[in-house]
Amino acid sequence: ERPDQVPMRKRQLPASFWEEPRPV
Amino acid sequence: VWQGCSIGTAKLHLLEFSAFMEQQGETNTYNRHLFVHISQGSPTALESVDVRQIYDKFPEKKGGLKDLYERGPPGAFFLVKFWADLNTGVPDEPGVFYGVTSQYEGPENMTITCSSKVCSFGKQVVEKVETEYARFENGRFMYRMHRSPMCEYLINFIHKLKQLPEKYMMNSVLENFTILQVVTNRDTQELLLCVAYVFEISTSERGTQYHIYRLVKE
Repeated sequence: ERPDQVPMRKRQLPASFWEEPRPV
Repeated sequence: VWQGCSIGTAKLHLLEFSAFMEQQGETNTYNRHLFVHISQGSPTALESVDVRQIYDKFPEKKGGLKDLYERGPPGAFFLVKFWADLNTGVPDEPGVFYGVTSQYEGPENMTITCSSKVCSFGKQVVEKVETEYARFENGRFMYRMHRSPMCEYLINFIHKLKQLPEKYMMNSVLENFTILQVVTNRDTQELLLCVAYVFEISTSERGTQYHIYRLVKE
């Protein structure tokens, strides 16, 4: 059930998780 | 307005969260650097992350994220991805204050308990528990944890992180560094908010950034 030490990059996360927001 | 747009439920809403270092300069001026900061921004709908994708990044035994999520309510669970700013302009000298300020509001008069667990490789290494009473202001109950001193573990962690020569090395360390905050009603033990924090180093020249997600089980 759990990813178990799979690197974060290989997990099912939204694309935005890796996109630093632009400063307002 | 804010429901579904930021960290909060009908019972409690996070207004502000910041971790900072601060130096008192001459003539009572303060030089403050924000490592991370959440403020009230313009509302946008939150994306979701399946809570099972991050179980192993937080304590997994009794009282861990899985346990907490199963007890619910699921609408009280959030994930924050921080891009932390370590480009401190403040010289790291004796007398520099490291602190955390957080502020919540809600419609009920409660006493809240806020637990913050710092985790390394998913295991808790240190926990701070704070109790805060409500103050009635402008028709709402406010809960302020103002300038709570940062624990030694975190201060040392920041020092060591800053010594690493490359950002990718810092991010590699941060991959296994997380913080879990759980806010409960002290008297009823009802879970009010649970926020899981994960980190990366900001590449922006203009300070810390963040994304907020809802934690769901799809």
